[in-house]
This record gives sequence, C-alpha cells and structure tokens, in this order.
Amino acid sequence: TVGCAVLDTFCHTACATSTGGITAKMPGRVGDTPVPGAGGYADDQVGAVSTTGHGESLLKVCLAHHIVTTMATGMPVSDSIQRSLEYMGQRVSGCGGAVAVSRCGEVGFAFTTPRMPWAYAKDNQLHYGMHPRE
Amino acid sequence: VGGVVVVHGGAWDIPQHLWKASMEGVKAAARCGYQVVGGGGSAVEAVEAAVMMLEDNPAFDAGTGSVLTLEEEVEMDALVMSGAGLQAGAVAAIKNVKNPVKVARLVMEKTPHVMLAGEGANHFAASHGITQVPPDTLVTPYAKQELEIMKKYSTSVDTLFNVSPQKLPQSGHD
Repeated sequence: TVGCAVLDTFCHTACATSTGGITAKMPGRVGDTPVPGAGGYADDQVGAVSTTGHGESLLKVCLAHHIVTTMATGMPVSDSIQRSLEYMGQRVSGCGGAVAVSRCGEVGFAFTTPRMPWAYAKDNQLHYGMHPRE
Repeated sequence: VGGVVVVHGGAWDIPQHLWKASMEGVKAAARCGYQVVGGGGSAVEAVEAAVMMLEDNPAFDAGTGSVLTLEEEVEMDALVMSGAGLQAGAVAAIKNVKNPVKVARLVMEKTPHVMLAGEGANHFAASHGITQVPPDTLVTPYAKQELEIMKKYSTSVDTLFNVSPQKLPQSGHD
C-alpha cells in the first residue's frame, strides 16, 4: 500500500491511498484502502490522513477517521496516530501505520509493524525514515 | 504554511532487499508532491501526483508491483479525498489500469458517487480515456514468488495472520 496526505498553500487538505491488497487474497476481497474513514480521511477543519495495515482491522475501527477525531482533540499528530493504532491493536489485534498532516501543517507518522517507509517535505526540507525511532 | 506533503510506502515487515528502493521511492514521491504544491497546485493534484509515482514504482504494493490474488490476478483499490468539502472518490477491485488513484479522482470529480467497484470501475475508467494495460505489466517476479510461497500455507487472508511468523515469508498487507 502507498499513500499521501497534503496541506496546500491555500490551506486545503487532501489524502490518497492505493493498494494491490494482500498476497493470496480471495478474489473480490476489498480492504480498508478505498473506504473513506478507513483507508484515508481529509477534513480541512482538522487535517488529512492516509493509513496502511491489515485491512480488515482498519475497517473495523475506521482507523483514518479515528485518527482525525483524535487529532481534533488537540493531541499532537504522531501521538494521535500512535494512540489510534494502539486502540486498534487492543480491540481487533491488527497492526498498521499512518501518515498525517494537520490543518496547521504539523506532520505525524507512526506504525506498529516492523517497518514503514515514510517521507515528508516541509519548509523546503525533506525528512525520511523507515525503521522504528528514525 | 508553504505546503506540506507526507507519504508512506506501506507498513509491513519489509525485507532487506527492498529497503533502499522503498526509501528512495518515498523520498521521490514526497519531492514530487511538494513540487506540485510549491507550484501553486492543489492538495488533490499533489496527492494524485505523489501516489501515481509510488504506483509506478515496483518496490511498492500498488499499481505496478501489486500482489496477486489466489487466482493469480491483480485487483487494486484506491481512494482520493478532498478536505475542502469532504468529497471522496474510490475504486475497488479494479484491474488492468496503471494508476488506480487517477480513476479514484475521476470518480470524485466526474460522478455523484463515492465508489465504483469491479467491472463497473473498469468500464468507467475506459469511458474517461484511461488506457487498459496488459495484466502482466503490473506483475513483478517477486509478487509471483510470494504467492507461490503463500499458497503452501494458506487459502485465506485470515489464516495468514494465525500462522507462526517463522513459517511465512515477509508479507505485506493493505
């Protein structure tokens, strides 16, 4: 799965997520990716999120919307993602990750899998990583 | 704010041989999206551009490089959402298109619907000038290899998450 969240210079947000799914999936199986609120969510009043992980788990907790709702409380973006992933892990045992940007331009990312390649561009600088604590 | 772009390439146990390509891929996609917003492009234009770049990179499970179903086919899903008016467009189980995210954006902008699935999504894509590509052009040798290994252990997605990790190859998911 791949995904992106953006805040543009007009202070509008958007997200996109795309996937080939999971190896050996049943034909016709659809995971979280195309479902607003699960595979991604964008609301100019809060921010934008793109998720990745075990699709059935993400669908059950509406992970992207859960993250945006948590961000709306004022919690830092990365903490909001981490908190939502922990909730998913506790309730349905699934793993995953997400990237997000708030309406103020705060970037966040977190994952509960061994790795997730991420990168963000802000203030003409590129930041990136893949392993935990990078 | 001068524009902010953040991308990911999937959360999973990425094998070491994909580390470098994955890292370079997300960096390039973030740069690509940032150039779009830096040039005055919209957030929707930026997410589409960045994700298309990731879809075209065989290191990632999307577009070219997608994994295979049990019937050895590629079925892809994609979503685009705009935060300005909570508009969304999506495709599910679409086949034979290079960039599903492009079709998802067309669903958002050209229809009153949110999601089109299966053959309907493919017909819609064709009617809007999206070229159908031969299925094999989306499939990598790694995807074929991974499916063969998976078939030894599982006939369902759920089973994959209940098998001892030591028995399975490093597998991705959505």
